[in-house]
Amino acid sequence: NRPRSGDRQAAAFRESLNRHRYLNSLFPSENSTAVYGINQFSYLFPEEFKAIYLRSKPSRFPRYPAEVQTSLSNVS
Amino acid sequence: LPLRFDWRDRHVVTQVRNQQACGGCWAFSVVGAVESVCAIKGEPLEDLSVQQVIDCSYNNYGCSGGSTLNALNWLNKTQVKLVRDSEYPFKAQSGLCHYFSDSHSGFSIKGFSAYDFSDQEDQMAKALLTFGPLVVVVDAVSWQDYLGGVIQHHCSSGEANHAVLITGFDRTGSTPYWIVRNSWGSSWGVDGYAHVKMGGNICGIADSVSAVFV
Repeated sequence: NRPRSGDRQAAAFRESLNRHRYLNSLFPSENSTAVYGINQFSYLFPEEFKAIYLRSKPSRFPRYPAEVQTSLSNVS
Repeated sequence: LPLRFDWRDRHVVTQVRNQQACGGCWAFSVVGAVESVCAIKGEPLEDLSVQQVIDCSYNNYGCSGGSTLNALNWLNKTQVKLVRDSEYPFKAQSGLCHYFSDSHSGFSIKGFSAYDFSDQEDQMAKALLTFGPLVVVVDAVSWQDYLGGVIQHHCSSGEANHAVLITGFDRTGSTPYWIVRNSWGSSWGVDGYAHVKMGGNICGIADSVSAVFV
């Protein structure tokens, strides 16, 4: 939670702008595809963003079994 | 399967919330599912306490992180009743657990299911119709810059790191997509929601899917 210097924020913002250009450049003709740009997180470096907002721990889930599918498909 | 379905159309999904700088997405998604499934069962739609899950689910780490599976296991094993948010409001930091008497009103769960639906997103859509909004964990690294549209590239099914709630799907256009409620406030994405392509397990959206029973 340390206060972040203006320089650091400016550097993160510049990096975000570059990242947006790259992400938006790859599939420009694909309609409905996602658009990336400036938002409330643009002043954060990716590692800072991840450290604050992406804190869900992964777990191993069992594969959805075939027999359950039949019961689901029978549900009216 | 209908071409389009969204539990919001049935007024059983609460408003988008904002976790602020608290790493409690896992709690927001689980509580969001309980709110909706209770409303689907006929209870009034209302915000339930995310702070209660953050403070009290001892098998998680509060605002430092947690897992949807651990939160669901905790709710199921303890039969803790989730109280209204107004009684135990969100404060964006971990705190001491507040306990309530058994007579205090609230909502507990009867159980939950948790499956990997990768390569079976049609079955996942059926589960959404059958059980209500689904709790999922995705790789949301590229969501930092998301403004809108359908996420279909730059989003691997690598390491799941963010928990969200699927409220519906839309297959009417050229690219079918899941309708995903996030907890980063309504100014992020599409009014607080993200659209993630259906099929192909984009962002790992089908790897860790839970449904709640009440």
